[in-house]
Amino acid sequence: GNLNAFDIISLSPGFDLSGLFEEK
Amino acid sequence: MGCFSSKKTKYTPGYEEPTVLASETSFSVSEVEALYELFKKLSRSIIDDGLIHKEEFQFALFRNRNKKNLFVDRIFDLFDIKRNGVVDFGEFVRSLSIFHPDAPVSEKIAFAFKLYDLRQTGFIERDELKEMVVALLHESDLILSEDYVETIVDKTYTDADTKGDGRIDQEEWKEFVLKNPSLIKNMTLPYLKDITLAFPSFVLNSEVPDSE
Repeated sequence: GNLNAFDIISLSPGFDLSGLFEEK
Repeated sequence: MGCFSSKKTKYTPGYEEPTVLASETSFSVSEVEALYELFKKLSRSIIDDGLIHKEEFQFALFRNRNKKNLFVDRIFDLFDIKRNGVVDFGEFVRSLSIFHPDAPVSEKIAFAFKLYDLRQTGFIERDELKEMVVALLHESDLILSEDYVETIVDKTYTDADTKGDGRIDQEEWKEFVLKNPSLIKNMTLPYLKDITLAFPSFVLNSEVPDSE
């Protein structure tokens, strides 16, 4: 398909900043 | 000895007025005040000095202060605008603003480029792209053959490196993203639209009437 390397990289949980907003 | 009874709030180092930050970012004054509540919490989680250290950033995202992640490192380094190893309140708001749903797409494209330009050469080099793919596979416990990784990186360069000089510059990156908008999906945090609902306690501390 059209899978490109940046699509793969974007799967990293390191990009998911929503953790900043979760209650500790 | 005098007796001081001051209602003046003690702010963290690098505190900036919400009205100023709101005028320079995609946030309203109320949203900046709500972000200050979040910032105080994050900046006191491990080292109680009112600044966000990389460990605190990692801990907030992964509940693990030692978990290494290439992309978290890069995001933290970009948040750390003054490059002094910590993120203060002004840096926090200005950087998060790029992730606001209403932030200009051009800012998101530029931020993603800096994120991927690992060695800050002004280009996304082929070896940087491969390094990031390998890092992602490693952290996800995914296994792809070396040949397959090479094929994916080659294919990406065929599509993105339109000038054919073996590296992706900012102009090529912008064109590539406009053709593949999903590439900056990570640059938008819908949560930021509801930040005042998530941290209602800012209302108690608010010193500025919100005119919006």
